[in-house]
Amino acid sequence: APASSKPRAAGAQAWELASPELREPVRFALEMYNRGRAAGTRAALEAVRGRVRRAGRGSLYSLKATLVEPPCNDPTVCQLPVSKKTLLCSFEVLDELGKHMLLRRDCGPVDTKSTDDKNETFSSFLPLLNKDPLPQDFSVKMASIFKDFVTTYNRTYDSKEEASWRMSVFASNMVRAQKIQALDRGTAQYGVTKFSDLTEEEFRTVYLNPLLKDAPGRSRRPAPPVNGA
Amino acid sequence: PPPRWDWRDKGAVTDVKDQGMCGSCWAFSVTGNVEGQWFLRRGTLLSLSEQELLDCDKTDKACLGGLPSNAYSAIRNLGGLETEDDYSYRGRLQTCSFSAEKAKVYINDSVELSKNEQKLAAWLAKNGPISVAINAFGMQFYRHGISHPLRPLCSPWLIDHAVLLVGYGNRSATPFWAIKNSWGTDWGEEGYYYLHRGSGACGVNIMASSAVID
Repeated sequence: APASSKPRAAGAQAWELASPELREPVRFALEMYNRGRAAGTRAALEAVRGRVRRAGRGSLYSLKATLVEPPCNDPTVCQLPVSKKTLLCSFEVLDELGKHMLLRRDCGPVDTKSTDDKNETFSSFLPLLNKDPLPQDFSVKMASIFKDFVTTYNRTYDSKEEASWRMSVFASNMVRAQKIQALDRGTAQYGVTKFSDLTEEEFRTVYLNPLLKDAPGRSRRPAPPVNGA
Repeated sequence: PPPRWDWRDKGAVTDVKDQGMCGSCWAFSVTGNVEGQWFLRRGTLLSLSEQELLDCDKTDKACLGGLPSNAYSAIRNLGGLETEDDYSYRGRLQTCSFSAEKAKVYINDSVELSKNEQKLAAWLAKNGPISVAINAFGMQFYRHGISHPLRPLCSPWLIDHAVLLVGYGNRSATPFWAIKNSWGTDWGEEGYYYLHRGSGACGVNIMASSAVID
């Protein structure tokens, strides 16, 4: 759908002005983006443009949305006061028979748009998302793989919404794993692991160790060279 | 160095452990190294306590992260490490309940190892498994095989995960490091990660270290 002119006001008015065909996928993408946020802390939509590609029995929407993060002055919510922030986000939403799935979510400050374009380049040669037609019943296949994942790793989710969210994360992670696979020069295979339903942020926060990057730690003497057979 | 080496074949490596939902990789990397050192010095393979480091190493941050270099100093200052059985893993910070009487191993010092992977291989073959820290790019989805990400994607300056080198070799002409991870045996190759050797992949050569036991 061609870009609509900038809406006069952010938030609900943006719906009217967006192309009708984009309304549902944009609503779903925004819902996923604001998932788990309390009222008053949710990002609002400022502008959106997008294109749609028919794929199998569904449609794949590629959206470029400008979101406005609300200011945050509540010390219990954010350590430092945050003024209103504008983000440029790329979403890819698959709509198959009314069932939506978020395949990609990349957001950054508005000035990182050039990186985004690079990401576009990344995905440009992945058959899953671009030139080749999406496999028939992509979301049905993805649901089946996700179901295997849940069984294999004995996953339980508190609610249907949580399960739906986790499936979206899983689908997005499958795409990420495919990118990593395509760019690996070794013999490694990437794909479904027990961490496949975690966002990158969750995985990094829970399982990795940021201290390693920052501090050299205590200085130690170098080991003597190895000599002899 | 010999063309291939694997300390798992020589009984110097305990079973793969699981850090759970906790950023305690640094503790597992260090206990893995000390387990190897103690085996090579005293001939006994003991599974050592990471929880003791989480609780009692006040320089590091338990599940929020830590540095192997600090952990070696903590082991020296505390007076040693208890075994896994005596001070079992909980995966979260608790009150330090270390007891010097229960310590089964001690270390005298720690050393920083070369950034030259040839020398690292030689050191490993002669002296035992090595604590290293790498960029964990791609490891969330790693299933098996020798990982060799593009350098920009796996920058040696964004190190964020500590692991243990237990061996090295070649698989159909691709040189690799055999790396013991701490994410359980249901991840990777039975808990192990294989990373390209000789190219500084993911910074594997940046933070190599070992305890010293006289």
